[in-house]
Amino acid sequence: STIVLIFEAPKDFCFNLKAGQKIHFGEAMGSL
Amino acid sequence: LRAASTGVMVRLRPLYFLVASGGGYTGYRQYEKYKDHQLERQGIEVPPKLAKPLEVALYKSVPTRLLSRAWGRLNQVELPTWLRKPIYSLYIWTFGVNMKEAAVEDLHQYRNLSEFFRRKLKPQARPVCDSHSMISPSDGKILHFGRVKNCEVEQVKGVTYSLESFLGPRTWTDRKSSLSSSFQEQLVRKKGNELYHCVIYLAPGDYHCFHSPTDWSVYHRRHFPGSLMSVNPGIARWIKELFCYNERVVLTGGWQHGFFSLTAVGATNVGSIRIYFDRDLQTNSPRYSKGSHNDVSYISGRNQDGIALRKGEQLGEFNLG
Repeated sequence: STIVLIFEAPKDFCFNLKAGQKIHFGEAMGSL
Repeated sequence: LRAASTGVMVRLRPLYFLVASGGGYTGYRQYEKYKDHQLERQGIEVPPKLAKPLEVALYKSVPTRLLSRAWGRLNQVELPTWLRKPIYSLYIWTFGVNMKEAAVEDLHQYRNLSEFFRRKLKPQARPVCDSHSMISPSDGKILHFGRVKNCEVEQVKGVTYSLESFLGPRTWTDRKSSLSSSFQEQLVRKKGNELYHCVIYLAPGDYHCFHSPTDWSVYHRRHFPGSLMSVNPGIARWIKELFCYNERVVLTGGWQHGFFSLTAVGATNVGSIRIYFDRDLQTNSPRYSKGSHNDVSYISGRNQDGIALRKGEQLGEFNLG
């Protein structure tokens, strides 16, 4: 199963992620 | 003797054919993987090898929905207490489940594999980050993330799908938009903003509930009945538009910066999706045919705000079958 998020944000939105990394619910994904 | 030997040949030929063709195909795939691995070791980027239309058609023709429902029924059968521990232990060992995080650690308490699959976590197991506006809605592996470009989203690097096919026509809002603007531009509400995406793959051993990734309001739900092909990263790398073929539930709404959507995509083993605030939603059901979509609006005359969700709030879950 998969979750896909698609959203609008200002241009300075920044993901705190790396492709292929493991993540847990509640951990930071991104911010402005 | 001659007749008997001919009979044996007739009986065995399909088996020989299956073994030979299956073995040959597996060997070929392994050789291809080895070649790609060698190129990657030399620092050469290997473009994804996409499935041919015939291969996609063949995979789509497999009755994955039927198989998924049968799998779901099987896993709803209550197991005798003595059989629970060995079966769940095998599952835990195979998929690397961390039972120390589970709210109920005693394996005897889960009546069947479906119940075990839906297990909840201890409240302190997943602290919600306060300092960032967006958190991960689930456990899993990040397959891809970034900006949406040219109305296409990437399921893994280099393998795309159409944004419009994935979300469906933009009928959930009355907002007028210029006919000349693209689907992507029509979604963006505030001038100067961009559209972003993130794909999270939930492996079989992961906690399979999902939560709200931010503070937002859900205005609309769209259910796409569809195939239930595997969504593991290998298949996502192989089949273009995989997420547009599979059964999914798209929740759309708004957050402080404009448009927001969360989509739960089903797979063969995990065919049904539950949204806690929507009791009418029924997924992986034979009464819905592939290729259609069913819409529900959460906005009514009395309620113009939709369903308000707080960051980290429980939203839904995936179920076996």
